[in-house]
Amino acid sequence: IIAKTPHDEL
Amino acid sequence: MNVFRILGDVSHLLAMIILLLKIWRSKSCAGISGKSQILFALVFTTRYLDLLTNFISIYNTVMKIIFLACSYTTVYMIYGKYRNTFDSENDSFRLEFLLVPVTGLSFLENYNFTPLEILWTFSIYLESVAILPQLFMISKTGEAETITTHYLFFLGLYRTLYLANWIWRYHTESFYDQIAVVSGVVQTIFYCDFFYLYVTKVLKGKKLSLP
Repeated sequence: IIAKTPHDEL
Repeated sequence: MNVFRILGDVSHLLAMIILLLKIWRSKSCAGISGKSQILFALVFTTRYLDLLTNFISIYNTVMKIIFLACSYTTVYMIYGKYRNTFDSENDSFRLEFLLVPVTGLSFLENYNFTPLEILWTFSIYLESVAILPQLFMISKTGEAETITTHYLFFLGLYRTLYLANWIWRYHTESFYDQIAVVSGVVQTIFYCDFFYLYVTKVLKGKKLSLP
């Protein structure tokens, strides 16, 4: 479980 | 996209608009830390470089452009248009105390050792401490205008809603952004003391002044 790139948050 | 995320973004936008309205209507930026606003402009600039490389959604692109525009307008108001009302004497936080560790940490702890990714990481770490010059200024002068406290409240609310957003995303999408979450928790903690004063004083109609 890791963050996805590209970053989709502001 | 969930309700916490949307409300968080709206709070963030509202905070920036409140600050701009305060400056614009009173034609004064008294009590506002120019250093915090420069740090926020730097945060948005280094984080949103992906506007040029990645497309996420219309919402994402539009919000990023609005955030950048609000942030640079605020800096211009403080150091340009209304610089004679800016209280630089009390805005004396030493920025190198934040910039040096944040820069070092973003090189050490990131997802990818690439320029864009290091700048994104830098922006996340920097955002978590960018409000400190403003809080330092309030503790130095011992007071804040009520409108300034509304600004800080919405900025803190945005952080708190983003925490809820991450908990939601963790359970629904198995999404977990460790760098953002750890920095977000740190950032939210900085607002706790302020939230307490806001609820016990400002919401009861009193001005925020420290003993």
